Amino acid sequence: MNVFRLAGDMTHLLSIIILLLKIRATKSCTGISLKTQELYVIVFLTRYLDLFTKYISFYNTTMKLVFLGTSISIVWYMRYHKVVKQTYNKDQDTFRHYFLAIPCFLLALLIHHEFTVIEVLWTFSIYLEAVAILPQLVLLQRSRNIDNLTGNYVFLLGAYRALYLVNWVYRYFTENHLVRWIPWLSGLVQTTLYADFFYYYIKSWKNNEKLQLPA
Amino acid sequence: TDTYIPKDEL
Repeated sequence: MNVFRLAGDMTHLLSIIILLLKIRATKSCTGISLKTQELYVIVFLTRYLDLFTKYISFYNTTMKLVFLGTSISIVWYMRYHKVVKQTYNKDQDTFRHYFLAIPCFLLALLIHHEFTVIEVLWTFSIYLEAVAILPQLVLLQRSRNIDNLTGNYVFLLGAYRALYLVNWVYRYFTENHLVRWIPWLSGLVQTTLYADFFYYYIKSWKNNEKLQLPA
Repeated sequence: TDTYIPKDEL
């Protein structure tokens, strides 16, 4: 474990906590894409299959359970909570997220480290996580005013993977140049997708104005 | 490839 990866995990955890707080405190999920949240549940389920078979550390197991639990409860709130589900922008959150999941799965069948169920599903989760934010970014462009909590949520979500990129550079130089192409390239794509959001988020923060994405 | 890559990340 290095400080970059710990910072990345904490940023990721903070983003999820901010989203849960927004939903629970305001009893609203306006501006949040259910499609992206469902993709994240799939990412965690397919990535943490070895949760009970491989023990790495108390931290690793705890965080996996927290990520699984929080992501599933967010989807539950948005789908089934009687008050929250009324606030879901159903008619704007129209991204066909299966068009994202299927190519990722096919790519995982083609390009992986070894051809086993666990490894192919893990690889699928890495590819899927890279594009899972797309429905959320599309929804942000459609929803005129983005509330601060939603903006902060997306910013922290993008920042966590950027910190992971730094962690991979650090591990490359400190762990006998071990190469991890699949997470590296996926992580690069994932972080790049946030580029224009980062630009407008930082601009709105600097000029102290409402965050607005161009349509 | 033979290099074992540890899956110790989240």
